[in-house]
Parts: sequence; structure tokens; C-alpha cells
Amino acid sequence: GEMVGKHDEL
Amino acid sequence: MNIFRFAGDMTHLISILVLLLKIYATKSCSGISLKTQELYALVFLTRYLDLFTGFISIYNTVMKLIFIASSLAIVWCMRVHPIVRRSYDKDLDTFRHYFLVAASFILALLLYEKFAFKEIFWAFSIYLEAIAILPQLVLLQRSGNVDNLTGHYVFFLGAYRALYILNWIYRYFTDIHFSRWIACVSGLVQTALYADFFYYYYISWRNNAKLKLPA
Repeated sequence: GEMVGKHDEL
Repeated sequence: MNIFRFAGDMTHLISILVLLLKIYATKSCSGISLKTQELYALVFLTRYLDLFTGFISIYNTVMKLIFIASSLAIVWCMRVHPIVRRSYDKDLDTFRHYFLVAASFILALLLYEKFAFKEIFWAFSIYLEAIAILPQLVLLQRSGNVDNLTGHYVFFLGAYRALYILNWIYRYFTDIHFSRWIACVSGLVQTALYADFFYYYYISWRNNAKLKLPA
């Protein structure tokens, strides 16, 4: 899931 | 990773390759805004601060390196390369892009996901990317006729973020924790800025005529 601060997109 | 995001990244990569092709093939950067290129270099440098500290995937790291290297190479070409720099439309590319940087930074200090150094710079890079195309769009309107490669470059650049919007919609429905409002709203603004360009690009494609933006 998307956690704040983990930016997996370019 | 979903097909929309992968297509978006590939479209973004294509736009950069088209620009590099134009500069390399014609040894000219006429019609290209150096200010927009400098803003993109700043976007990538402030967004990919975690390039060496965080690891997501080989693909993610490689693409970040390509985006940083290509944006810096284009700025170098337009500023330093003895032949290319001569064709830069310095007196047409007069947008005061420092205001765009200042506005994005102030907004990033007000609107962020978490008040942390990397998060503020991430939000800054998202806001700046949304408006970084403005000097380029203004230059296109001023320089009248647009050469094909420049037109394709701007088209792919606009299309990539439109594909990202589909990616965010997809992730909204599939990724329960997904919350990326800053990127979504900013991406919508970014894509909306291309609306009139997309219209004139479509008209030029349909009439098989030269791309022309009204002054």
C-alpha cells in the first residue's frame, strides 16, 4: 500500500 | 506498476528522445525554451533526492538517472555547445521563470504530505513540473511556425502526464492505501495547460498542415 513519503512513481 | 504508468513513463522518455533527436539532427534548438529545460532539470534534481538513499527497483533507478542526465545534457547543449547555443531564441524566451520557482516553493511550504525536507522538495518538484511548460508554450506562440520535431516533443510531454492521471485513477480503485492528491491535482493542472496546444496539434495533424499556434 502507499505510505506517505514512499514515492514509487517517477 | 500498471500499464498506464508504464505507458506514461515511455511517453515521457519518447518526448526526451525526440528533443535530443531535434537538437542532434538539426544542430539547432530554435523554438525550444531553455527556461523550461532548466525548470525540468530542477524538477528531477529535487524530486529524485532519494536516488542513492532509497531503492524501489532497477527500472525506477535507471529511469531517474536517464531523466536527470538527459535534462542536464539538454541544458548544457543549449547553454554551452558552440553550434547549438547560437540558435537559441534568447530574445523570445523571456518568461520570468524565477517566479514559477518561487511560487512552487512557497506552495510546497504550505501544502505537503509531511513536513520533512524530502517531502517539501518532492511537493515542490510536483508543483514546478505542472507549470514548467509555460515558458515553452509562450515561446511557441511567439515563434509562430513550429517545426515538426518540436511539436511532437511538446505533444508527448503533455501526453505523458495525461497517462499518469489514468494511472492514479487505476491505483485509486486498486490500491486501498493510495492517496496522492498533491500529484493528482497538480497533474490535472499540468495536463490542462496543454489543452489548447493539443487542439492545434490535432488540427495540424487532421489538415496535414504545419503546426501553428495563434499569437
